[in-house]
Amino acid sequence: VNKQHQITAFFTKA
Amino acid sequence: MFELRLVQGSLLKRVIDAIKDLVNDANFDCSSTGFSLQAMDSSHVALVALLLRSEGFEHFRCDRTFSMGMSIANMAKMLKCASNDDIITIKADDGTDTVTFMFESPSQDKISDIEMKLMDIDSDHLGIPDAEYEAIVRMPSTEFGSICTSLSTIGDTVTIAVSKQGVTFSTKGDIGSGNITCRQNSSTEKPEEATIIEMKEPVVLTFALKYITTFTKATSLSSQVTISLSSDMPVVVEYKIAEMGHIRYYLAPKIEE
Repeated sequence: VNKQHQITAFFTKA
Repeated sequence: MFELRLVQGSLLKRVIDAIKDLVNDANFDCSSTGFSLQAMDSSHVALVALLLRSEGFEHFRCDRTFSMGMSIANMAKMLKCASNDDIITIKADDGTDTVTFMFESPSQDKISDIEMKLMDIDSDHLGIPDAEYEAIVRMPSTEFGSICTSLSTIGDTVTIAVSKQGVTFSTKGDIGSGNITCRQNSSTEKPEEATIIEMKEPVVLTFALKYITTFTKATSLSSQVTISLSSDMPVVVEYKIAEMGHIRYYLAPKIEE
């Protein structure tokens, strides 16, 4: 199953 | 005091059109560098980053760094009052909760003053790391747009595979499947028609087509699009805005679990 990841899993708060 | 003047007003209309289907509200950041924005879609799957550098404006004044929270849908409504060849001036004063758009016709015989309410938007800036990408594809933006439109009639996801043979976009749906391969083509006399593939490693990534198709609303901003890919990382779809900056879309991949 392909799971849609969130962008926040890759880029963190500046 | 913040004031910017853009002779090519249609550019701002096109920029907002390229964002409005992805983002509801956003903070526009104003500084001496320029006019910029970073915003996510409501499900936090995609992110858009816009930069319009101050040098690209005919007039740009920003006394101090600040953010203006705007509804993108309302901004698009306000910009509908501007004709494509109008000159656009955006003004805001310190401490006010409104922004003023002035639209001047090229012959100066019609001037529209539009005031829009600003909003308080609580949003976090994400740090986007400088990354070396495993594969970078440059191709005509219209070609990329038509590939995404075609594939989205068949399936919901697109798998982008970059290899020495070229870049393949493929999809699968209930009615069947399809794939489109674009080979490197740098010999064309028109650079805007070239497809150039820089590959360090072969990459295969899958993305939701509904987001990628939204990104292609920026097609009119640039003749070429750059798609940067690395395994298990968000794709970057970039449209350069001539002499001014860029609009970059980041999309988290679908990863098999």
